Amino acid sequence: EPNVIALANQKGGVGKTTTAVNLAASLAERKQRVLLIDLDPQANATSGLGVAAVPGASVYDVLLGNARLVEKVQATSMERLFIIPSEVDLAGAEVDVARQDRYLHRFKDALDPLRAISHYDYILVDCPPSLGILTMNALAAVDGVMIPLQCEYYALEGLSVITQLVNRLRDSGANPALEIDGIVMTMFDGRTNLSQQVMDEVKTHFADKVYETIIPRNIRISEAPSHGLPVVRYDGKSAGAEAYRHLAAEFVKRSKAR
Amino acid sequence: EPNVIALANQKGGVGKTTTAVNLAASLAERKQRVLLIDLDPQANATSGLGVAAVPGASVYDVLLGNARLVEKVQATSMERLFIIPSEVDLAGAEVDVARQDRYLHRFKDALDPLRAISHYDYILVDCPPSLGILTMNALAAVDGVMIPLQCEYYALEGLSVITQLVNRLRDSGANPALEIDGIVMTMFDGRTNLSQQVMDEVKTHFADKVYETIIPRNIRISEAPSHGLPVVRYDGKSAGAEAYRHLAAEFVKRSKAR
Ligand SMILES: Nc1ncnc2c1ncn2[C@@H]1O[C@H](COP(=O)(O)OP(=O)(O)OP(=O)(O)O)[C@@H](O)[C@H]1O
Ligand SMILES: Nc1ncnc2c1ncn2[C@@H]1O[C@H](COP(=O)(O)OP(=O)(O)OP(=O)(O)O)[C@@H](O)[C@H]1O
Ligand SMILES: [Mg+2]
Ligand SMILES: [Mg+2]
Repeated sequence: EPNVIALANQKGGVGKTTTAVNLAASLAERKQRVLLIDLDPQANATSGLGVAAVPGASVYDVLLGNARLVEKVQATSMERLFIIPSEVDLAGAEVDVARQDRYLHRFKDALDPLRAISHYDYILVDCPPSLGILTMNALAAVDGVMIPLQCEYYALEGLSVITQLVNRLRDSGANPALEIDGIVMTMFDGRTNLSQQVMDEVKTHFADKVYETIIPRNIRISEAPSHGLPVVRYDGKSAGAEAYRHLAAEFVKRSKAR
Repeated sequence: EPNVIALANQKGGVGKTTTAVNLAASLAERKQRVLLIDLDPQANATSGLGVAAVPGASVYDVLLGNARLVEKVQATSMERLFIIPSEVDLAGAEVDVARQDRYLHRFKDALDPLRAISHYDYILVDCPPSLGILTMNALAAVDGVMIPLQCEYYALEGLSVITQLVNRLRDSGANPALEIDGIVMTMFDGRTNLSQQVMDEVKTHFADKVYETIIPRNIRISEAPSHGLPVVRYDGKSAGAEAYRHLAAEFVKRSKAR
């Protein structure tokens, strides 16, 4: 069965999509079979992998019970990397899904059959910057949450919101298996004290949950999406690509240890 | 009557809060009376001005009709700058407000009396990174929307979503007075081509809506919030402080011209 991980953090712009896309691509490079599900109406992970956002292609129908997840899977330009894209309909999901029965478990009900029949090693789910119905559906369905954390003060402030939510969902029985897979420090800028201060603070409170791999601020990472490529394909020798390859290695090691 | 402006963009981490806090502070420095309303449950604008997020202090009660906006106004450490803070209750507002009558106009109904009695020159409203009920309430109530835009590809992709929404709200009569006050380029990094490419693209499509003032990526801007100070107070001589002072001057000029 696949290991299913959500990339979630209600703070905006912390590197959720960048980590989802580049971790998925780095895992595919390591011969892992990976499915990336874009649950964000912004559809950044979709365009970041060079896939068009076509109306009807997203999980929207699936959440309303009118289609199965397996039908939405598409190939990407990378071998072993597949995607269920987002598109504009998904923006209506927050309201439309809220009116359904089991409205927080629609995604889980759809994912369980896919887990059983698929031969993916990993399924990654990119979430929007909010704790609304789409993110809550993801958290109710996955095995673990990877929390990208920008090395900035405002991002640090919001960290306890998402970590406490994960603990509440597990302890309340909404998702008994849910755990924090880890916290990944992103956009680390070694030239400033701020990045180091934020990282020290996070390590004090979350110790072994913090990934050793640190993602540096790297211009090639932010250029790659405009080419529809993950950074490991756009500039495979860049510091950004190397960092995400290290992250993939550490991620595999951690997920096997569980 | 005050000029009421929302800082909105569904893309996360583009500088909405940073612009709300530092524009408000720069206007106060220019002897303008300013009220900043924090509509984001993350409460970053609240902590960015050194104000505690106390349960019951936000607009939450107001949106449910149990209090008036004027009761929630607090002073800040800066003369002529006032705030209505956010706090954790506000996270429940999306769901609780959705069940009320006129659920998209609760904020407007609350703001109109404040407009009539107050002697503010400007009211700025910081919005969360989504187009949910809190942001929609803000867009239905304000005179104009300032759209901070990070000089990055993903941010560029989402620009038409917010600009088209503003046009739809005006043309549908939901807020007949609503217009785009302007687009402010933020975190501009002159050392990379990406920033320039994004800016050129925005200017091609939005020409005179783009503010001439460009906010550079500046470490002092991101350090200031950890001290609970706007950058004009944290490091008044920094490039970041200067940029926001220029923005305030251009903002006043544009708002007077309308
Ligand atoms: N390590 C990095 N170095 C440089 N730029 C980065 C890095 N990581 C992300 N970025 C850029 O920062 C911006 C924010 O990242 P991204 O969009 O992945 O964050 P997000 O958390 O998914 O945002 P949202 O909250 O809107 O979903 C993007 O423009 C991205 O290209
Ligand atoms: N010009 C700048 N130079 C350097 N850092 C900046 C600049 N503007 C904003 N930042 C930093 O970038 C991060 C994102 O900015 P900010 O939180 O203001 O964006 P936002 O759009 O309000 O985010 P959200 O979508 O979560 O509400 C913050 O940590 C902030 O300190
Ligand atoms: Mg994203
Ligand atoms: Mg903000």
